[in-house]
This record gives sequence, structure tokens and C-alpha cells, in this order.
Amino acid sequence: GQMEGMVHSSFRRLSGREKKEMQKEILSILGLPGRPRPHPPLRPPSSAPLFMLDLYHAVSAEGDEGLSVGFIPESVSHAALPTLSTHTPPLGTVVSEADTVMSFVNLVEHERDLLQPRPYWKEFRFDLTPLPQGETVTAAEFRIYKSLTVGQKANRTLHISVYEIQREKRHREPELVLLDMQSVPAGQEGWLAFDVTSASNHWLLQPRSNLGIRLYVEMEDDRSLSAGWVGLVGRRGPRSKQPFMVTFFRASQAPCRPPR
Amino acid sequence: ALRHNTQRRKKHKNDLPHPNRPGLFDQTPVSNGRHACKKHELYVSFSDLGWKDWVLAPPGYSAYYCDGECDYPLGSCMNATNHALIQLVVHLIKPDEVPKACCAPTKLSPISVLFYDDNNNVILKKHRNMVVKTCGC
Repeated sequence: GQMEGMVHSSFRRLSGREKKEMQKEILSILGLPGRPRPHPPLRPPSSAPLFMLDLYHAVSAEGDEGLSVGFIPESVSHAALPTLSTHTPPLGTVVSEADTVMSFVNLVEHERDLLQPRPYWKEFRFDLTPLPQGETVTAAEFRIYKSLTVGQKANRTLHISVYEIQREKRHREPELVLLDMQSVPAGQEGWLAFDVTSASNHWLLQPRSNLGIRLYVEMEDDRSLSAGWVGLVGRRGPRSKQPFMVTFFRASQAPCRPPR
Repeated sequence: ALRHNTQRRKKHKNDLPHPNRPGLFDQTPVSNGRHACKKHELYVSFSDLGWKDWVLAPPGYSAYYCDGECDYPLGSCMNATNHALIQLVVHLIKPDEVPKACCAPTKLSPISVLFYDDNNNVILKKHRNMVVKTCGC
């Protein structure tokens, strides 16, 4: 108690300049850019914060317990683990080894007009330009939520494929490259995760080539379906179920602290 | 070159900033009338800094810091272990001139920060070997 009293008596209020310097120091140590200044108009909210919060808790638990996590713990199943996914990459190792994880808000959502001839498709686009310096992409996922829709036959299988749009042509179909495909039961709901690592690497090397990704849904008999009909949630869906992209980065070399 | 900072020699225990409590090693013996470095704990609260609206997690973090005479302070690209090793080596050569280092971390833990950027993207930044959990003083 005596010690505490002595400590209190020596405490002084920091000046405005000292406060700023102290805050600058903390930002510098943690590698934070400072308070964000959102570009108006504000982008629509997405479900990414929930996913990232789950990921943060998983990573923190790993650090606290000193465990080597080879899989994503059960605690992150809410958003991080796709309940429908049939062949997602083993993200546990990717998460453990990542130095930075970034979620990207979906900026553009184009859809084939239902009055136009099939096949139906939906396009998404993400701005990957604010990237961490000196880090390389180890994995990237496009995550979209599939909800239940009325009238769907639960025993039917849906084939959902995601393509990178490589080149757009006037009045013609663009060049597409298949990134990932999944077959899921029509009667289930949950997160779907598609591996888009190769596209993100391509976009990082050539940012101008980022034309987004295109999603197709087909039945077993190759009949094309609209993403909305099968319950794939888009930008108009609830906040906690918005599609987003998550990218995992690893530092190329040990970061060097600037002299202070 | 060795620094002989006479101002810091006059430091007393009550110079500790509130609310950080004295560390376990505050009773480190004085070498040649000089205060060897001491370990204290500091809590950085993101709420107190007014950053809660853009730093999603954690609410803050605690870390150790040294207070005392470090003849080889941390510089660019020198980590705490290297710093402590150098000071310890010089202490062994010149025990009367250079105090024993007391800030050699034996266990460093990672810290992760979750925050928003200008584009409403969410970033999880992981710092490996960031927080000193165990000190090998």
C-alpha cells in the first residue's frame, strides 16, 4: 500500500504532444496504420468482422496455450468452418503460419438478368490494393453463405463453380479460368469456401487484371440455376451473411524495426 | 562506447508510472553505485487511447519494459535477447563498470491485433515473439 501511494504521487499528466508521441510509438510497435478514414460513401457492411473475430480468438488461444494448431478449432466453426464445404484446403496450418490475414469487402455484384438466356451467373469483385508490404499470399478464399430456400428438394445436389474473369470482350463472353468447384446438397445451409489463391496471386502481380470472379450454379442434369434461387446470399442479404474474401499473408523475411 | 548517464542514476522507485506496478526484479543489486535495469509491467489499453471503434480486439495488452541503465539499448534490428547478451558479456569483462542485464526474455509470446482499415476491410495482424512472458534475469 505504501508503495502504491508512492507510485500515485509520482504520476503526472502527459502533455498533448507527449500523448501523441506515445500513441505514435504504440502504433509503430504494433504496425498499425492509425485511425482509418473511410472513403465516402461508406461501403455496405459485411460478415467479415465476425469471421475475423472468430479467427482472432482461435489464433489467440493458440498463442496462450502454446499449442501448435493443425486445424481450425471448434470455436471458430460459427463462421470460419464451412459446414457445407467438401474439399476446403487445410486452413489450420495456413492460419498458424500467417503473419497477416485480411478480409475484403465485396465491391461489385453483377448478375445475369433472368430474362437473358442461360446460363445464369453472378460476379463479385474485391479491391486487393491495400496490401501489407513485404508479405506474400499463402492462401485466399472466397466465402459465400448458402441459406435454405422454400421449395428446394433436399436430396438434389448443386454444383457450384467459381471462375476468375481473365479478359473481358465486347459483346462476347469473357475468358474464364476455373478456380474451384463444390458439390453440395440443396437442402443444407452454411458457409461455402472456395479456393481463389491463384486468382489473388494474379491480381497482386497485375492489379489491373482484377476483373473479379464469376459464380455458376448447376444441377446434376447441367441445368443452370440462379444463385439467388438456391439461397446463395448476396449484398442484399443479412449483414452476418454477406459474401467476402479472406487472404492469408506470410512475411517474406523477419521485419526490421525502424530506429526510434 | 559506454554511456554514463548521471541523471538516471538518481532515479528512485517512486518514479514508476501509475498504474504499473513494480516488477519482480526490482530488488536487483546496484552495481558500482548505478541502478541496473529493472523490469516493470505496463498495460496498454486501447479503450483508454480511444481506439476501441477501430481496434476490434484485443481490449489492450500488457508488456514488460525495462527501467534502468542499459548500456546497449535496443537499436534497429537488435532484439532484446541480443541486447541482453551483449550487456551480459561486457558485464563479465567489466563487472564494475557495466551492470548485469536483467531483461533477457526467455519466453516470447505472440500478440494479434484485429482492426479496420480505410476500406472497411478487417485486418488481423499477428506479431510473433512480441510480448515477454518470462524473464531470465
